[in-house]
Amino acid sequence: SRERFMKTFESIRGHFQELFRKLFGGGKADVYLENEADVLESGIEVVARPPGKQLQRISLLSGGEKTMAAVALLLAIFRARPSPFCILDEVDAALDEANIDRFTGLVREFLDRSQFVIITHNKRTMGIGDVLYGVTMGEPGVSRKVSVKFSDIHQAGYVTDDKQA
Amino acid sequence: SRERFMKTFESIRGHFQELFRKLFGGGKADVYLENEADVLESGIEVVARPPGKQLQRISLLSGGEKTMAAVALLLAIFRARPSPFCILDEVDAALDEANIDRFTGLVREFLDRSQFVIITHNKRTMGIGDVLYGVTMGEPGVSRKVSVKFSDIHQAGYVTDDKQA
Amino acid sequence: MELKRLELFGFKSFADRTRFEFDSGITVIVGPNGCGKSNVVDAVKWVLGEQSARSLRGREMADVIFAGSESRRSLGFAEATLVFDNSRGLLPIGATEVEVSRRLYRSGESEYVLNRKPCRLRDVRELFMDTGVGADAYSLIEQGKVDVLLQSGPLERRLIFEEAA
Amino acid sequence: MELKRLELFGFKSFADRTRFEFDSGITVIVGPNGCGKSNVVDAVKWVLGEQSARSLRGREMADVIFAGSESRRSLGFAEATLVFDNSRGLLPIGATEVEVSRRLYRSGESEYVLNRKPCRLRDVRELFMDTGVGADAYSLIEQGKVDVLLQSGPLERRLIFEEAA
Ligand SMILES: Nc1ncnc2c1ncn2[C@@H]1O[C@H](COP(=O)(O)OP(=O)(O)OP(=O)(O)O)[C@@H](O)[C@H]1O
Ligand SMILES: Nc1ncnc2c1ncn2[C@@H]1O[C@H](COP(=O)(O)OP(=O)(O)OP(=O)(O)O)[C@@H](O)[C@H]1O
Ligand SMILES: [Mg+2]
Ligand SMILES: [Mg+2]
Repeated sequence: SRERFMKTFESIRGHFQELFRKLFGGGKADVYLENEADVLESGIEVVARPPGKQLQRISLLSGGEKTMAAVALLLAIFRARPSPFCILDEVDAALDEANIDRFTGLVREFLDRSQFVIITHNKRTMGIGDVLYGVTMGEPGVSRKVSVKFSDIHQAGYVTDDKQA
Repeated sequence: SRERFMKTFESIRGHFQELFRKLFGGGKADVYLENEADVLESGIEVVARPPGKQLQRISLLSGGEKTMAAVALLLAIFRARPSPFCILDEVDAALDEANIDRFTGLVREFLDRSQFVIITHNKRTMGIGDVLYGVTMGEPGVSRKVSVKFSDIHQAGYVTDDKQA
Repeated sequence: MELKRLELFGFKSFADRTRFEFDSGITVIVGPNGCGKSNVVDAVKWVLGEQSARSLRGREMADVIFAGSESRRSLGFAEATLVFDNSRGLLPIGATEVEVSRRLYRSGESEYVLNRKPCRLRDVRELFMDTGVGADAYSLIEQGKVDVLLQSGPLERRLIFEEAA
Repeated sequence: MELKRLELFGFKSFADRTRFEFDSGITVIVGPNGCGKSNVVDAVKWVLGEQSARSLRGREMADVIFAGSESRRSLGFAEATLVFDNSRGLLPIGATEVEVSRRLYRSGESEYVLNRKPCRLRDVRELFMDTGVGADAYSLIEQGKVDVLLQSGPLERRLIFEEAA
């Protein structure tokens, strides 16, 4: 059980280092045991250094940088221990457009082994969908599903209620 | 002191009811003392009902609805007890475009008595700025200020480093 | 173990029976603030056995039953059904398709159904154990919660790693 | 009591002396993730007397001193200056312009200056008392914190109301 934990942990660690570099275009990150002697109880520390910057506490990172580092860590866990599907609810809220492109590019690389359900308000993120559903509330308080074509978003950015699903 | 608190409280309450209706285009919200008998110690409760929906716990509201209700409450406090300036750091992160328009429209109504500094990634929010500053990090880890013209944002959405401030 | 579809009926704002068919790749869900997108995520957590009303943004479990709106009366129960493809046999059940259903009545009575046979909550939980799927797995990132892994303390973080290991 | 300008030097990522002139209406600040926008907000809180390193995303106050980067060495102190228009006499000081400066050395030594005269932190705090301006006022909404008023408990919320009253 101690071995099993360490095996998964080392796998997450390796993936995290790699995925961080991918998402940040460089830099360095790591995840390690606070107390290496106590594998079964030790807490886990995270450090991250965006490219060109000095290594500092993770708390000093910006909102968008924290999101990108968190995504790298989450996908590292995902890669170490694949889950059949992954649901992401507005994880791109704090990201600028360049980071959204890197984030969506990375999600695409996981498609060989995972299925994604992504909720977003961002047009670029919408662009990687194979299927796009709109949820509307034409009748106040009552949700309805509609199918959205990609051509709809680029014009209005919004889903109107007169579509049938 | 008890009177002073109640006077400000009633003022905040009135403004909150009005600003909520303005931001939501209807609906109803209120703020009240948990224990009306204990003015000096009582906790404060908030309720909010978007238009057409049933009144429920505020926790059940969506991310964007919570932001809009919070903005109504914050600006209500602002109106009851004006502060010379207000700094908003990415408060629009959870808002869809229609709500961003309502939010920016309301901020404009406060200009007669307050000055605003708004940080955002959203082009619509950028549109209400009288002055626009870009912050860049051409040299990694070192922030620089640049002046941005409105024509710059609409093309690239982004500030490039070759501008001087 | 792909997600094939989710059906909601009376679950939060989904007063009418609504079905979402998931793509094997990326399914994107869009819509205005408050239209019901995160409620879809809550439904997935709930049908997989989430027992904490707080983690579904409510205070008691009955909060997930459609509470009515301006134009509709409240409903007597909430229901959600999740269907998985099991052709690779990852789920320890002898069927190529697995359908999990949960229903909650206002009386507080609950029903769980697995491939059309009534079962208990623990049967549902045991079915998904060791698959990386579950109400609190790292494979479901809620709105506003992407940073949690980064912001939490070393011991909290450990709990999430242990779940993966 | 308008904000006229903010000057940063050695404060967090602002290694070079940088000045922001604020508009009397709306000043918008934009830029990519991690470029330094929220650091500007931290500087305003800090110069107004913020004493909690945690509330500036650090763990000790020295965290606000430029820590160096790939291309630059760290600096020996952090400095920020905020200038207000006081032509309406709202600030209890006999001057039409009020300049507040704060400097922190790596040794831990701090300096505060009010209109070019050295003063103590409490002089700065007392100056702004009753103006609605302050490091922890409701007039400064930090990134990710807009919902705080809504999510907090009734008693926490009371504290914020009391500050306004
Ligand atoms: N039991 C219920 N009955 C009726 N409506 C409900 C119920 N529970 C929640 N709601 C409503 O659902 C709405 C929230 O939906 P949801 O959180 O899914 O929105 P969203 O689409 O994710 O929006 P956002 O983009 O702002 O995150 C709220 O307006 C809330 O009032
Ligand atoms: N003392 C310091 N010395 C050097 N760099 C620092 C220091 N403190 C913080 N930083 C850097 O400042 C950056 C964060 O800046 P900030 O939070 O202002 O970004 P931002 O522009 O608000 O980005 P976002 O859009 O993602 O919110 C981090 O990369 C951090 O490493
Ligand atoms: Mg949502
Ligand atoms: Mg920021």
